[in-house]
Amino acid sequence: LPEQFSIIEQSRP
Amino acid sequence: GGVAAVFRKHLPITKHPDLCSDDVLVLALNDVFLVSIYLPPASSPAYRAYEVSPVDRLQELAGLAATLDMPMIIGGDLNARTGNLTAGIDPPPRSSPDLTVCSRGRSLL
Repeated sequence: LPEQFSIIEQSRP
Repeated sequence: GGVAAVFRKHLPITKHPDLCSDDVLVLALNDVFLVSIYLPPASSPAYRAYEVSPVDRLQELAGLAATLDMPMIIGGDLNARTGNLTAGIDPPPRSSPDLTVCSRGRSLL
């Protein structure tokens, strides 16, 4: 991911 | 499995863990709800594995957003084909090469 971006996840088992 | 959102770091985005569930990610950007969601096809056996159905959760979120008078932007894979139908009062016209409307598409609108 390029440095200026963030990621938020909602993972599932 | 799961869902995610990628956004520019400088945006004041917050996650609402209390509103999230399997395949439903709920974020807020100031006074706007951002929802990233995956809805399996209506007939999918995947629904047996959910503690909270993502369809029900989406419905709850729509109610909450309406109650709080907060706009909600939904993104993801909803397996909802809406053809050229539109929702709401005086919506912008829609021109889709996919003219099929499925029952999920109708209920989404």
